[in-house]
Amino acid sequence: YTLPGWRKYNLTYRIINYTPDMARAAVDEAIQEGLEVWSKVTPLKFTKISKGIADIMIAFRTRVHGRCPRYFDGPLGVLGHAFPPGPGLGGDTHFDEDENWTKDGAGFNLFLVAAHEFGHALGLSHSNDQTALMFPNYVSLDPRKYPLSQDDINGIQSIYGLPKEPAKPKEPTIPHACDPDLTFDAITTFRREVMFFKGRHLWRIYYDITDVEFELIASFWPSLPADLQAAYENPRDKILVFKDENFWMIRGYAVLPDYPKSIHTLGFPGRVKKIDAAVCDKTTRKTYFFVGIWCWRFDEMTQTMDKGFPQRVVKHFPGISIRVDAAFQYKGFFFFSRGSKQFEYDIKTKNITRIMRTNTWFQCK
Amino acid sequence: FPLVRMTENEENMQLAQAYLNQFYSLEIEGNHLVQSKNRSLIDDKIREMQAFFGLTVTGKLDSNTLEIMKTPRCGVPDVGQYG
Repeated sequence: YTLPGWRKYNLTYRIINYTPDMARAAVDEAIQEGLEVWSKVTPLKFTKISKGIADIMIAFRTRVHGRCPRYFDGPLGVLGHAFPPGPGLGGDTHFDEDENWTKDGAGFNLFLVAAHEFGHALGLSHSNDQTALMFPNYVSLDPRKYPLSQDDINGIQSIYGLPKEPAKPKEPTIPHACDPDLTFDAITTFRREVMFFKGRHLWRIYYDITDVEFELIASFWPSLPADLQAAYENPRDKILVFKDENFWMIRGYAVLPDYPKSIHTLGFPGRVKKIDAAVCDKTTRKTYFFVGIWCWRFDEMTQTMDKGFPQRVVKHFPGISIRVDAAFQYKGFFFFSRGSKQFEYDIKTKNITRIMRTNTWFQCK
Repeated sequence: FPLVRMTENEENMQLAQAYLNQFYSLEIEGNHLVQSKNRSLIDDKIREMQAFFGLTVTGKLDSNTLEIMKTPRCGVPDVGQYG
């Protein structure tokens, strides 16, 4: 049973509020994966927005709620509902906050219920095929398995058609250490090492040892994404790595549980969407974050952003009037890299002491 | 006097009517009829629901039918009212 669907393939969604039952990142993941179930078999694309009106507005509500003509009934019973494509309430999806939402088999798996409700938000009605995701009753399937039955796929493809042919994936390029134009995504110290991140790889050098190791990031931290954007070592023997609005904390070779977290938990305003570079001054235990032409300073001891920031980078580091790709501290100096150039900076006298190529660390001839 | 407790049957019928109201448009079609508890309409709706879920179509509120009605589920109506 299908209705006319959305008249466009690119749809937006917004999570208006979060259930306290799950970590915020777990809710984001369950919703994203619930939508991907359908984008895998259609030309549909879903983009998350954090303000304004999205096509699919998602909320956790109880009992009678707002303008919604349907109501919830406390624990068990009705778990969620959604509205067919259209303006206003169309596409909106509500989950009953009186349920126990989980990301595994206990309680009600948010991913499974979300994927079902998004079927409605895209134009599918209930199916009487007991193996279908669009069957109305909750069935505790293995959330790791792909949940759509052929009945579901036939239904959604009868509205939107088949997925567009994906463009042939570009072969991932392998960066070369002595490429004169080499740039870095992020650089950090790590105990007695320095790590240079680039795409899916990293180089490691050890203090005063000439050899250079070249590894896949995933060989240390499989859960980390490629193309990181910033990294630094904090005073507690941990590394923090950043990508878009997320950051991960690493101790040794383990990514700590409950990560990624949002960079906004560090005190960045909502308008900041990514971090370009970060470096922690071991002496003052203050971490500088670089975003475009601005820098913030974070007090590692109080875990708060210092007042009076952001400041323009060039104001706080005279001479550094560039956008910073990566930064790290080595033997007391800050090193800012931008493109294939690197600036050695004396933070006491506040001036550039040397300008080098970014890959001078790799003993290139 | 102690309140007369609803018999289990009455409770089950009340649950069934709420379920059929919500998911099989009993109330809309029944309108004022539901006030007079028109059994045949309720039996029809039970049959419709049993057919949808692949149960034995009896029009009677048997244990299998009740069990399905008590299973946590989606709040969108099953057929007809979606839209």
